Amino acid sequence: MSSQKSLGDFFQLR
Amino acid sequence: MFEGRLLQGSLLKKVLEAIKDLVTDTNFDCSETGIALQAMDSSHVALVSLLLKDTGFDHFRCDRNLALGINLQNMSKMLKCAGNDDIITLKAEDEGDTITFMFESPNQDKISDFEMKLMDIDSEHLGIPDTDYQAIVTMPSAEFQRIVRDLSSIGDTAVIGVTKEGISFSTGGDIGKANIVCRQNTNVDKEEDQTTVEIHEPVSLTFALRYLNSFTKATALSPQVTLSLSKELPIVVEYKIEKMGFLRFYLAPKIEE
Repeated sequence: MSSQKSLGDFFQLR
Repeated sequence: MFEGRLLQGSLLKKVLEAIKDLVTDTNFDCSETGIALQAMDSSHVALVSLLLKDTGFDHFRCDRNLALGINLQNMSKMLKCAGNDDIITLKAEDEGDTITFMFESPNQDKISDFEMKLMDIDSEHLGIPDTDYQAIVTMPSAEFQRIVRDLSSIGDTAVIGVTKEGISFSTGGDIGKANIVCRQNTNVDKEEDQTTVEIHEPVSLTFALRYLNSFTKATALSPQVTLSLSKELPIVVEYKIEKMGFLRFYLAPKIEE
């Protein structure tokens, strides 16, 4: 099964 | 104060139509270099990034940086009252709690002022590093819209794969499977009908079609769309806005656990 990642998994909050 | 006069007011109408269903509230960050916006959808899976450069406006003035908090559904309601050929001017005072949209008909015989309430929004900005993507595909935006719409009727997710031959879109669902390949095609008469593939490494990623479908509401902004992909990174779907900047969408992939 593939799971939906969120953008926070790739980019840092600034 | 802030003031921006846009001769091609329909551009702003199109931008709002493209993003209003993905993002509810957002700050329009105004500075002397233009208007920028960055906002995520409520599930933090997709992100919108808009740039409208000052040089694309007929007149642009921004005395100090302003974050104008705007409900996009409400702004869309206001802009729907502007004619497609109208000139649109945005105005806001430095300490004000409203934004004014002024619509001028092309022959200046009708001038409308709409004032909208602003809101306070705590914006969460993501730092998006400059990335050398493994694959960059530019293709007709209407073709991309058609493919995404067609696949959505069959499955929920699409695998987007890029090789040096072209870009493929695959999906599957209860009724069966679909696979569409668009090959690099630079021998067409019109540049906007071209599909070009720039590739360092083949890449294949899985995305939710619901979001890709939503992004294609921006199709009216540009005859071409650029898809940038790298292994295990969000895809970037970019629509260039002539003379002004861009509307970009980022979408986090689905990854095998």
